[in-house]
Amino acid sequence: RSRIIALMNQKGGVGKTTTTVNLGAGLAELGHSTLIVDLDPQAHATLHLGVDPDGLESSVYDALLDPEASALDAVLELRPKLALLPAEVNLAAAETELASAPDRQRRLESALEPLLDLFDFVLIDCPPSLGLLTLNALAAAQEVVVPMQSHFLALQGVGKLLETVRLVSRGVNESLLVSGVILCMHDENTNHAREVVADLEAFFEEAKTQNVPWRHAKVYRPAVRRNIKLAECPSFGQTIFDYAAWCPGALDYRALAASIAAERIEK
Amino acid sequence: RSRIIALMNQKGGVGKTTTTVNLGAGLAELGHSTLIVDLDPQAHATLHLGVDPDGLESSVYDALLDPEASALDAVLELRPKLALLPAEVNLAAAETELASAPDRQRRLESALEPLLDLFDFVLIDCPPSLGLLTLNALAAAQEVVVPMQSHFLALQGVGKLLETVRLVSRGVNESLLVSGVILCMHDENTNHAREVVADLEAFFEEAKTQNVPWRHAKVYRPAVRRNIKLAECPSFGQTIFDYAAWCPGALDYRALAASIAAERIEK
Ligand SMILES: Nc1ncnc2c1ncn2[C@@H]1O[C@H](COP(=O)(O)OP(=O)(O)OP(=O)(O)O)[C@@H](O)[C@H]1O
Ligand SMILES: Nc1ncnc2c1ncn2[C@@H]1O[C@H](COP(=O)(O)OP(=O)(O)OP(=O)(O)O)[C@@H](O)[C@H]1O
Ligand SMILES: [Mg+2]
Ligand SMILES: [Mg+2]
Repeated sequence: RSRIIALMNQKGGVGKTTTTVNLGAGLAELGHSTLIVDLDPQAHATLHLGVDPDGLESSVYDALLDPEASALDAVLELRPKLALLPAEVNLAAAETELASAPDRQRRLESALEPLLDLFDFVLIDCPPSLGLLTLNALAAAQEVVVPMQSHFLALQGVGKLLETVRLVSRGVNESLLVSGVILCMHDENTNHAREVVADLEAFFEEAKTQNVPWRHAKVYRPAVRRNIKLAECPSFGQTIFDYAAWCPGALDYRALAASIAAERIEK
Repeated sequence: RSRIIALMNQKGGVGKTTTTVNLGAGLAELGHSTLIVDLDPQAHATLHLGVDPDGLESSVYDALLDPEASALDAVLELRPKLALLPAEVNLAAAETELASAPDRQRRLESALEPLLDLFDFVLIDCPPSLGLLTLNALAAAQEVVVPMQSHFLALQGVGKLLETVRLVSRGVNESLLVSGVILCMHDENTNHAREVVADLEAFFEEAKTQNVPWRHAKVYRPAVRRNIKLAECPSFGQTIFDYAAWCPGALDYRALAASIAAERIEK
């Protein structure tokens, strides 16, 4: 059965897109057929994978707006095991256009339903907000993974993020769990990063005995080190594995993909 | 006369707060009396300066919501030449609460008007959005400075940012100019960063003969190098000059403050 994972964090520029694309490519490399869903009007995941968001016949926007539309029409097969449901700029209007639809939080869930047999993993790249698009991702997903930086100011937003997940898990999606946090742009040799990681791990340790959707959450290993190649490859429309298959960024995302593929999801 | 500068970029995590706080502290060190206005409901500039946003008697929120309120009541003198108009979490509601007020874009401008005699520089830390709070900053400011990263994906959002500035400069604030871009978390020894900087400089060169509010814009020097100390000092409620006065981050922000203080603003 597919694992559907929302990569979410309302903070901007924390590594959501870089993680969705390279983790997805890493899972595909391991032989798991993977769908990347670009749910961000910025369409950065789409750009990152070398697809022009302005040249699309159909996109995730069409699948959300028209329940009759088939998301499969918009899915692009990029590699043998890696597919993309691309975004386009019109997605920015989706939140307003769906604002009064009764099933507005479940549009993505419905659109993905017929596709799930085709994929082992569905990774949803969320925009930097807690608005309707992110809520659609949380309703459609079984798991939340939070890309974040190991910085003091990054910790400030985590409470609000988890609260949103809790609200969705009580209302719209009772099986939603936070699987963990992926540390992005990690400055591994600094005390500051180590302290932030220790804070996070202590927080998750305490949560184990609480009835909260992050009771099984952990800090995924390895952390993804800062590596300029990860910032370069989007400009060539490539994943890190196409661009520099053995650089530190590729090693980290490959190892992360292996960690995630190997885990048993507790409920 | 005060220079009123909006530090804006709708992209998250690009260095707006780090720049507002440390550039402001740098200008104060040079002897220029400086007011930092925290316009972000996240209240990161407030936290960065060691002020608890939950313990405030009044904040920029009160000044925006109540035209009768005096912003001066909320201003905190932190150092001889450095003051803060702090934010609080209620600011998140301001956009909704002001949505139908006819003068909703000019609330900050009106609130700051009586304070301008007290300060040589007013630096406004904007939230990562192009919503009503940022529009208030653009209406109140004379100059826009854009903190951004020298990454390919960072270039993708600049067009939309400049378009917003252009709309405001034609509608609400005819004297608004983009003074330039500050490169944050700059990986100086990489080709990628150099290429992004070259792209930006070519773009601004071409703009010199156009009737656009970025016709005088430049890439400020120096770029601010990545330096973990800049990520650490917020956790102690300190500016970089308190925390590590001669680290690379402090050197860069001190030099930037000098560049900015020395420039003549063309019109
Ligand atoms: N490990 C890394 N090393 C170096 N650069 C990185 C790394 N991870 C991400 N980046 C770069 O940092 C920037 C932000 O990353 P990314 O776009 O993945 O974040 P995001 O959370 O998706 O942002 P947004 O909130 O805008 O969607 C990008 O320019 C990206 O190329
Ligand atoms: N030059 C630098 N070196 C190292 N870390 C930095 C540097 N500049 C900023 N940071 C860190 O990067 C993160 C993002 O910076 P900052 O909060 O200033 O961005 P922002 O644009 O204000 O974000 P937001 O959009 O959330 O308001 C913070 O954790 C900050 O401490
Ligand atoms: Mg993204
Ligand atoms: Mg900020």
